[in-house]
Amino acid sequence: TQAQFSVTFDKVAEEFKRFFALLFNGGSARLVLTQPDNLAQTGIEILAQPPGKKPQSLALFSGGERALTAVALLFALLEVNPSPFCVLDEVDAALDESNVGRFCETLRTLAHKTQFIVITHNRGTIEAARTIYGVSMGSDSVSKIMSLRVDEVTDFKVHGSKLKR
Amino acid sequence: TQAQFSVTFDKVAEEFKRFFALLFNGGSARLVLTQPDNLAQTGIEILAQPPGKKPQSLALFSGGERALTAVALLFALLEVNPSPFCVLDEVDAALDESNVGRFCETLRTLAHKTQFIVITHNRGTIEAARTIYGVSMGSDSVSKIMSLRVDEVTDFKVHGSKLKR
Amino acid sequence: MYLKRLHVQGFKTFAQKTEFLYDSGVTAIVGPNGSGKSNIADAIRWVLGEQRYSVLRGRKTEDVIFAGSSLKPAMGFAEASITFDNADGKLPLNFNEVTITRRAYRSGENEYYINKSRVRLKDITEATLPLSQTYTVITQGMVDAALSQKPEERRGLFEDAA
Amino acid sequence: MYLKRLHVQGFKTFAQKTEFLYDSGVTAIVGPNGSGKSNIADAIRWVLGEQRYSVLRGRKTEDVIFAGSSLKPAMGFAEASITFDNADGKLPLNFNEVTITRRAYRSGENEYYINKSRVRLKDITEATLPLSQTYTVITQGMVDAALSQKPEERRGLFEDAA
Ligand SMILES: Nc1ncnc2c1ncn2[C@@H]1O[C@H](COP(=O)(O)OP(=O)(O)OP(=O)(O)O)[C@@H](O)[C@H]1O
Ligand SMILES: Nc1ncnc2c1ncn2[C@@H]1O[C@H](COP(=O)(O)OP(=O)(O)OP(=O)(O)O)[C@@H](O)[C@H]1O
Ligand SMILES: [Mg+2]
Ligand SMILES: [Mg+2]
Repeated sequence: TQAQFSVTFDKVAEEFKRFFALLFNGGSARLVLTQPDNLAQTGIEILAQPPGKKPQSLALFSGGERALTAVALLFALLEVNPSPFCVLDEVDAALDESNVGRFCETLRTLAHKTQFIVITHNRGTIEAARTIYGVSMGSDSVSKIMSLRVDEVTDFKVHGSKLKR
Repeated sequence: TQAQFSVTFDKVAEEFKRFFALLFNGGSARLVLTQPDNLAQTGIEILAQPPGKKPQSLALFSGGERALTAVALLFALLEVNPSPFCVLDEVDAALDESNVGRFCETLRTLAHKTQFIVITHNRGTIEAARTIYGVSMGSDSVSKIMSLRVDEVTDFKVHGSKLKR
Repeated sequence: MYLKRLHVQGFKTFAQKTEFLYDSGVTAIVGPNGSGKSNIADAIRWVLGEQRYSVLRGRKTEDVIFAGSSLKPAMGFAEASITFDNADGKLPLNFNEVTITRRAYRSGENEYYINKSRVRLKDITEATLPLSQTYTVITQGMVDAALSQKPEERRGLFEDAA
Repeated sequence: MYLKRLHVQGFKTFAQKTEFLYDSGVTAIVGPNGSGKSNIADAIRWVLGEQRYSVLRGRKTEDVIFAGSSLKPAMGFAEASITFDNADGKLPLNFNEVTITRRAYRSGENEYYINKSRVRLKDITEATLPLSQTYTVITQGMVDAALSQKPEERRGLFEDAA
């Protein structure tokens, strides 16, 4: 219904502003309705500005800045309407080390409401996990798995999985 | 001209086969003309099979396998028609450590004909370079650069750039 | 309600019986290219009733059944089971623990089960309504699309959240 | 023929004069998200005559001129110069060393120079013919597109190589 859409939009817009500032450690972003008087057909515009930079079209953003902005929107939607569990498949691939760090801290705050399964190549993200499943391909081209509880980890290379740092 | 296209196609197809096997450390791949009797309008199909696996549609390939297959095609085109210089912007982003290793070895064989500038977050790729430019953003939001000749490198963290390993 | 375990057999590269146990914390899945990580995400979508094979990177039922390799023959069917703790009653079923199972044969036939009783796809769809299909599996591609979409297309995400 | 140096000023995040020296080996460019790495690739395309602002992630001339920040005012123009060793005569010009320069003002006006003589865009396009525009800058997006394209679309790559 239109009232529901409007309430949801306001909440998500507020969370998006908050998550963007957390993930970028500054800067600001807003969600804007393209047709505020026509809720049935309005689109949703994203305006964003990384810390210290002038507001610019999203097109000029770098690959990592775009990924982080999209994650902020995603987290905002999950905060307002939590999914009981959520699989994230390499959404942190384009992020550098410091952005991965903030991505993980923010993920943790959502993790009490949503059970996250994160497929990743980033060591920082792996360090945020409590359980790790290492998947490898056998010579018979069949997947094999090996699980680690994080308190048991000494050296990731043990199970031969690829880990970028 | 059609004769030129046909000669080029045959050469690229042969190189593609070779590079695929090098990058995947096995497996096989072929380029196939969809209309061999109509060179003016034929399309080019890619058939590929990673080592040990059955031939499958490219759609079922993993993210990293697709990136590696595309790199094989790119290298084949560059081998047949070398560009004097070529900027690669994070084409190795989806590759795991062992694939990055083979990507770099293969890149080196092409580097005597083409001058490569590689934008990367992968430590393996950085190790294949002779010169490294570290780019950072100042507090005034202006880019600053710092160059390193590889023989001077002791610790990458020195210039604060993000390096995934 | 939370996810307790996932069991797969014959699904894509998971030819043999494989079980994943999940707890309440964050679970990370790591491994080399092509080892099967995204296939696990596909299995989760599939067992929850996904009908669009394009979303699973395939075109038909056969594409999700282990195709065999140079050292192992193809399998005749794919099966996955996902188990949830339902003590909070979020899933509209009268069980404290709910296991949804799907099995597919090379003939294209699909079977669905809830706690070992055979049901229709319709029952699976109803049972999984509280799991927003939009946010159950999120890929790098979807995340970027949310930014590249036109403002009018983006409203879809908000309608799902509303 | 090989690339010797790239000089940028006022181009996107490279507000101040910045010079890159290239040798015959592989050069790696590294740094955090948003630091300016892809902007260097954009500068190379731009100075070689790229007219499509969408390829440079912008829409008009102004988008490539340093827009200013909270601590530094905007610039009035963007300029880039790229220098090649042309001892093998591959570039169709009678110089052993060729420097191509482009400058753009906020008015939208663009100026082009070859070895400090003012020329027209047409001269830049002719001079750079041996540099296949298709393979000068390759991004992750292009590489994936080569795989997702229809067979008929893919032939374009081969026509360029032929
Ligand atoms: N039905 C099937 N039978 C056998 N193998 C299959 C089947 N379907 C897909 N595969 C294989 O699964 C592999 C892809 O696995 P997956 O996408 O899970 O990799 P991944 O671990 O996510 O890798 P990446 O890190 O590159 O994303 C491909 O090599 C493909 O050939
Ligand atoms: N005209 C301009 N004036 C000022 N800043 C600009 C201008 N054009 C683009 N930018 C800024 O450049 C940044 C993007 O830089 P770039 O794409 O080079 O990053 P990158 O180093 O490639 O990062 P990543 O690792 O995330 O790909 C954005 O923050 C954008 O705001
Ligand atoms: Mg994957
Ligand atoms: Mg970039």
